[in-house]
Amino acid sequence: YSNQSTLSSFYGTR
Amino acid sequence: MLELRLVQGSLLKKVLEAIKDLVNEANFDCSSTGFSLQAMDSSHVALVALMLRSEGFEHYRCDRTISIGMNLTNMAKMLKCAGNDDIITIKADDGSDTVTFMFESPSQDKISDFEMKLMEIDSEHLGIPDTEYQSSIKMPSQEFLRICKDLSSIGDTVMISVTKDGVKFTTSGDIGTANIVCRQNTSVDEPENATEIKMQEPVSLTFALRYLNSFTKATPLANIVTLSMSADLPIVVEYKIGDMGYVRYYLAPKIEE
Repeated sequence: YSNQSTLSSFYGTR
Repeated sequence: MLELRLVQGSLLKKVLEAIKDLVNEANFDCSSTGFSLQAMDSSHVALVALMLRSEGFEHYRCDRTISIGMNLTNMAKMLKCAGNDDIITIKADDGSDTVTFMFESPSQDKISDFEMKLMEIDSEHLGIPDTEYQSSIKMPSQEFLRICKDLSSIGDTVMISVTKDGVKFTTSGDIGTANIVCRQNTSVDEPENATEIKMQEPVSLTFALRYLNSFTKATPLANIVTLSMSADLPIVVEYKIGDMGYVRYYLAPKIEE
């Protein structure tokens, strides 16, 4: 029922 | 020139066991602040952040900020050869393509050195802001391990819900469903047996149990684990390494279609 999100959708690269 | 001497070498052995299943290879960043690492798993769903502050080492020399790329499986193989009571020294010369791990027995009657090839690793660092989380739970790390392990036998994902009544772990699978509720309990003999729930806002998020189970490999590092959650943000699972630093794991949530 749900999709796995990835960390890049929450945090930008630096 | 880099030279780091860690009297409690077992800490480094435990750190490697805690991260090597999640990440195959990583750059360790050495600066005057400490020995640190930030690395994502291959699917970019989970991230591990390690910090070992320089004050925690008996001797810490790092002439300039450098990044050394290591294969963690190979590093763990070498560190397994150190005794639990051994003092571990990590050495790397400027421009060298190898790192040396030296193990000294407490009575100094056995000294070993292992040289390992370094590798060039392209890695991107994520900028993770310092945030106030809406909920945080401190609980015995053994209890968290038990919950993740038990629920994995029923389902693949866990919904973690924090309310003022406690924290609820819910899973479901082909054979049925399971709910485990932990209530705040600070009236225990030992502080490491306490469960403490801080909640500004109720939060409910769903995560893949496979990753949480992998995070519990850090259990030997700390008696207490802290889970920090805010709506629509990755969970942070933190194991403190004494007063020297931490291993933190970040896991992106499952999102409804």
